[in-house]
Amino acid sequence: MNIFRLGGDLAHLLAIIILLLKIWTTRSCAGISGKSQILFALTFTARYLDLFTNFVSVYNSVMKVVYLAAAYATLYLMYVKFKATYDHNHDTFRLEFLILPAAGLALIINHEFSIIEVMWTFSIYLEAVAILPQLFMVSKTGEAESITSHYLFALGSYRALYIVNWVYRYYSEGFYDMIATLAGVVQTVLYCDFFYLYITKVLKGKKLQLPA
Amino acid sequence: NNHLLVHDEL
Repeated sequence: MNIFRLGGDLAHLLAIIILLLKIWTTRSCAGISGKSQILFALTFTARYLDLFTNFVSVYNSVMKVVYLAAAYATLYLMYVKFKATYDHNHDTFRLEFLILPAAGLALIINHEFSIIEVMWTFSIYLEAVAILPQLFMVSKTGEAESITSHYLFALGSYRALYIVNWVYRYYSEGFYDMIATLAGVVQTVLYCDFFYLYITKVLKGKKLQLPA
Repeated sequence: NNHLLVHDEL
């Protein structure tokens, strides 16, 4: 564990909490892509199958349970409790276009052809693109509420910090994981355009609005 | 053993 990894985990946790609080306090999930949230729940479910087979640390296990619980709580709020506020007309990304390629790739490029490893690899590939329905939704409506922007910024920072963590681990321990690193770079690159808009607009107190 | 024990990331 190094400071970048911890920072990444905390940014991820912060993103999840921001989203839950936004939905809970405003009693609305307007502007949030349920499709992306389904993909994140699927990602955590596939990745943390090892929760009961591999014990790494109390920290790891607790974080896994928190991420899983938060992902399903978000789905519950969006699809059950505040279903009426869900903006499904703008959330039209086809999930199979992301799930099927991620599954296919996981079957071909993995560390080991076993259920737990293929599922882990699938979760890595799927997570890399899971935000696309959300970014697609923002581009379709042309704007995002500030709180949604903060959520996206925290979520993007998480994988960016993980990349720094991987560089650090490579030099300090000789550790690297090509699958996680390449997918992590793809994941972070997807946020670049958003990061630019966030820094140039939202941090200056303006609403995130895409140029017409 | 699988790499997930060494990997230990979230």
